[in-house]
Amino acid sequence: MNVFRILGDLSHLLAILILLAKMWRSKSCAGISGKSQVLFALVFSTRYLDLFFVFISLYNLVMKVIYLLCSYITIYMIYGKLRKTYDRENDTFRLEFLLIPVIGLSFLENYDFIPTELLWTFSIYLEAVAILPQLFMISNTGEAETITTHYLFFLGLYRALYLANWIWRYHTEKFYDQIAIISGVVQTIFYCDFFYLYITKVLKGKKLSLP
Amino acid sequence: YALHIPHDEL
Repeated sequence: MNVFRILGDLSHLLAILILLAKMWRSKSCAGISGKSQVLFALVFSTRYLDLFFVFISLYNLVMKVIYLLCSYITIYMIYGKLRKTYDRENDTFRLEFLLIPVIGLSFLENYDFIPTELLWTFSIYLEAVAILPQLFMISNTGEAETITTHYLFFLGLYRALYLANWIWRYHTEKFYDQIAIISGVVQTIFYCDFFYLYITKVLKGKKLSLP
Repeated sequence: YALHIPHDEL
């Protein structure tokens, strides 16, 4: 466990909590893509099946349970408690365009052709693209609430910190996981355009709106 | 090459 990894995990947790806090305090999930949140819940559910088979560490176990719980609470908020505020008309990304290629790729490129490993691989590939419905929604509406941009910033920062973690692990442990690394690079690239807008607009006190 | 199973990252 290195500093990049722990900061990455905390950044990920902070992003999830920011989103929940936004919905909780404003009693609204306007501007949030329910589809992206369903994909993230699917990512956690398929990746953390190993909770039933292996014990890695108490930290690992607790974090997995927290991520899972939070992602299901988020879905309950969007499609249950706060469904009247859900902006369905702008959340129009077609999930099959992500799911079908991701399922196909996980059958083609994986470490082992066994169910748990295929599900892990699926979750890694899916995570790389799971934010696309959210980014698509923002480009549909042309704007995002500032709190939503903070959520996206920490979610992107988490993956960027994981890249640093992998570089560190390669140099210190000779550990590398090419499936995770390639997907992580792709995932981080999706955030670059957003990072640029976040730094040039949101951090200067302006609302994120697209021209 | 390090063992890829179990995956120790989140």
